[in-house]
Amino acid sequence: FGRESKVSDDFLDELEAFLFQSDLGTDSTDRLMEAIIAASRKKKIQNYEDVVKILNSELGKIFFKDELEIPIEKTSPFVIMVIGVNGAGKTTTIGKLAYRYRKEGKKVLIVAGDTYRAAAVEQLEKWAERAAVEIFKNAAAKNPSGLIFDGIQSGLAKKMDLIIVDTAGRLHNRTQLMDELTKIDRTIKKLIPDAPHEALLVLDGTVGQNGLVQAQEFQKAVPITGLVITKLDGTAKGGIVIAIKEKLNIPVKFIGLGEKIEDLKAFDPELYLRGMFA
Amino acid sequence: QLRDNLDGIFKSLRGQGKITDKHIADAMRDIRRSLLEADVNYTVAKDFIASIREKALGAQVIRSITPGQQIIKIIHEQMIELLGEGNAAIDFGGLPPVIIMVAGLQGSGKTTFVAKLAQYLKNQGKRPMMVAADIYRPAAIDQLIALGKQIALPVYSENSNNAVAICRNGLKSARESQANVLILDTAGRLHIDENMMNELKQIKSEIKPREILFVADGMTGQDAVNAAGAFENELQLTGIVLTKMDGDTRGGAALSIRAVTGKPIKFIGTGEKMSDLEPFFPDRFASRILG
Ligand SMILES: Nc1nc2c(ncn2[C@@H]2O[C@H](COP(=O)(O)OP(=O)(O)OP(=O)(O)O)[C@@H](O)[C@H]2O)c(=O)[nH]1
Ligand SMILES: Nc1nc2c(ncn2[C@@H]2O[C@H](COP(=O)(O)OP(=O)(O)OP(=O)(O)O)[C@@H](O)[C@H]2O)c(=O)[nH]1
Ligand SMILES: [Mg+2]
Ligand SMILES: [Mg+2]
Repeated sequence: FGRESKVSDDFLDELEAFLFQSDLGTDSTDRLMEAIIAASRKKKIQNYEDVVKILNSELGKIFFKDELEIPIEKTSPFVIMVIGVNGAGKTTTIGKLAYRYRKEGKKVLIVAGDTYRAAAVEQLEKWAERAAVEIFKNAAAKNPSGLIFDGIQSGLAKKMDLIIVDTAGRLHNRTQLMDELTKIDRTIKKLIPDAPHEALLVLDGTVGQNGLVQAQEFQKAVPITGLVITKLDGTAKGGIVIAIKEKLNIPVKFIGLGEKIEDLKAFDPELYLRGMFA
Repeated sequence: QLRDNLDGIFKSLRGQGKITDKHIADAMRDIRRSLLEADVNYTVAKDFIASIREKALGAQVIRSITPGQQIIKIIHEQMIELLGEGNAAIDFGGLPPVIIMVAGLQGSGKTTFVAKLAQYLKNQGKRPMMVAADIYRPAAIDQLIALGKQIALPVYSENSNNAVAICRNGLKSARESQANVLILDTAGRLHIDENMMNELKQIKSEIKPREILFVADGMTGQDAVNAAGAFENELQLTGIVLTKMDGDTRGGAALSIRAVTGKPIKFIGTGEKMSDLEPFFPDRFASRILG
């Protein structure tokens, strides 16, 4: 990535290629390039740092600090539902979230709502153990709604502060599976009308433009309150979250930076941008 | 979509008037945008467009009554050519057991693919055994053992923290039980994780697999070339598997991975069931990428 002081066409081409290869997609790339070109016409770009400044200010218009909060305190039990396509990192992220909030002194219950995939419950059990939190599971359960209902009920009885619900991975073009998600949402509401208080869509950091379609389609099944983008410790930049925020106004709340229990960070747009250019 | 766009660019001609450089340039720009939106890598798309432009100019498109369709045909053929060469079948040469090592990034679908492949090969009359060499992910070994039970095929596993030793012992076990195919499931890893990439190189040098398959998530975006390129450099892959193609991603990663590794795409995963595995067909796939 050329760090020249003069804004040449080569520089602009390289910047556009860079943004595009960060998975921003054509529309978001075009929009950010417009801002850069407009600034360069006004002679506001003397060096590479100026580019970062402009992009930061543009991202600042897209992401807002206040909507990144998860207000765990506002109700008890606070219910977080975790959804997303297969292999995105849901179960691992739940382990990390449980650990984070347990360390803040919250009583956390994890509900093993993936009744489908081989060894899904065993995997989540291991994470509950590592996070030192309780887990609700039922090896015999085939119906996720039934199990999740029982799990929430158990969380209420045990006066948990936070209940995190794991769900099976599913592709958004499988109508039956998306209907199942809507049913789970309705089931949760039978016990706690305002729940889930947070519905987090987990996206794989390496996902391409399909990430936008995932957000669109999952949103139709369950209102999504935030994104988690995982595997940003790799070389992928996860730029699709910019397109998702611009088009669907869904904010990123956390990023996954590894496979260990502490590898979860609250989303910070400035740090994210720095990481993209790193 | 792309077809309509290209028809639109050329419809003003309708049998009269000459195709200009501007027509071709507009067409190329539209094709490029379509490929990028299909997740074809930026640089791969650029090279691909250059070859299309060359063919379009050389192929007397100007004389065609339907230049838009002619260009689509060129793109289609070029894409099939790019996607398709090379042997897409599993190489069963050498002394048994034929060893197949499966590798890739986290969550791409390796463990599921290992079981699907075992089932597929059993249906072809082979006697496969699987090796659970992922010692890191919680319950990874349980997962493969559970899948093994589902398809009634043996899984070698042991309670150890040495993946190379597990593979070595798995090979021994395969020879003793007369399995004629051995499939190694490895942990998901980042191509930039030196220690983990070294683990794969150690397994390769000691166990000497006949096939090294890179399993990639079909919805991967621009990063596909980075991961695939690195795995290719470090391991010299023999084939590619694209998973989760039952989704609605256009799958441009296929073109990118094929372009950067030069290796054949052997299978695509089309679901979570053990039967959801298909051999790769370049012509069907080309239509999908074009959208
Ligand atoms: N490097 C890296 N790997 C991650 C991250 N988050 C998850 N993973 C890995 O990604 C793989 C899949 O994670 P899971 O938590 O099983 O994903 P999932 O969405 O629950 O998968 P399904 O339940 O099968 O749909 C595992 O190998 C995790 O260790 C991350 O932030 N960085
Ligand atoms: N829909 C669909 N799901 C798939 C396909 N292949 C795998 N999966 C699912 O993707 C998720 C991840 O699969 P795994 O086999 O655990 O992936 P992995 O590469 O072994 O993951 P790690 O070992 O953590 O790196 C699981 O939920 C699988 O059921 C496929 O072709 N289609
Ligand atoms: Mg899971
Ligand atoms: Mg695995």
